[in-house]
Amino acid sequence: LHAASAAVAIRIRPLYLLLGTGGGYAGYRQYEGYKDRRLQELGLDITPRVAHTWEVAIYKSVPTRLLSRAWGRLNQVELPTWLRKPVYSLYIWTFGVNMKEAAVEDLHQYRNLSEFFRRKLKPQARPVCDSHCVISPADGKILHFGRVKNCEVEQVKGVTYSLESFLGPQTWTENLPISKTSFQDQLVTKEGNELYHCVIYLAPGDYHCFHSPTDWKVFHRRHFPGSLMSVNPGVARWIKELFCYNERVVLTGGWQHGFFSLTAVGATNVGSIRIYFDRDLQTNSPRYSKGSHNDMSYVTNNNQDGIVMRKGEQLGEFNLG
Amino acid sequence: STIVLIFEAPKDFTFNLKAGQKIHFGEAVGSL
Repeated sequence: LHAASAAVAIRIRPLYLLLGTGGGYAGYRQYEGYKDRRLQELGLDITPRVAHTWEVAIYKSVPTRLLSRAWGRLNQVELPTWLRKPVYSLYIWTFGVNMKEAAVEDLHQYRNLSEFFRRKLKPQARPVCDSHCVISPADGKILHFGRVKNCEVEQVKGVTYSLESFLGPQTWTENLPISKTSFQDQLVTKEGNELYHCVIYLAPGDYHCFHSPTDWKVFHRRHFPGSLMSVNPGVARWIKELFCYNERVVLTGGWQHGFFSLTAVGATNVGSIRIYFDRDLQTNSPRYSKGSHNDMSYVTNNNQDGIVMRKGEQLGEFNLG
Repeated sequence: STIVLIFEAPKDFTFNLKAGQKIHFGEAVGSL
């Protein structure tokens, strides 16, 4: 009995340790949040509390890609017809999905949640604005926008990431302006122009296809395999360089005013990214070497224009898993 | 998931946005 109770005690001790540290950490985070709220009440500007290196390391050690693929497998299981309406209705209620805009409103038509997630909209549901040269490529929430300064892009106000880490080395164009030193200046092709950015967060209930934000030509694709940490606004405020850690697909090219790029960044539940005109792209695959990226040029000898995209044209989609 | 646009434009490019706002595909982001 004594040996058995000792064995149980030994088995339970790690659990206590985990609960203790987890509880302590949660308490520490609550206290930090309380302090920030008090400072805000006093009208003091607080800089966002970004995660410490050890917190990022712990988060990055979570097997998010494995979880993401498992989540994807689960959502590919075909649901029996009688179960489809209750399951999708729960998802619709939880994430506030507006099924009136969906091209197919009958929930029984979607064989599994993955298909439901990739639903298309009625063509008239999203009229494309004609009077502005740049439109939103997707449904979502504007996390941040503005001018890019000192090669740093803001993921949310006050939390930045490096432009060069995010886009990778500028090997997509031969004629680099040697005179320009900084990475940011090398991106700007016309005298007097600036570099701008806009970050759009797609929530789980949002329509998850994305379209061309302007009339442009896509010359190059760069796929960065990487983590699949959550990119919800709370995490984007907490983890600096978050978008440089996550799996992403960078499309670069040119529009009427020079350089243009669109980057689709994956997340835990949405680990796969599809680009309709790029069949070779494979995202969220089991094996990849850290820090690597693989490139694809769409400019070939007999196609100097690359992929011509019209404003509003379907470009790609995010998929579960 | 997230979409990040990074692009070059003349100095007088202006955004039609507010941080935190919801936006739909097709709605204006900005223009000259």
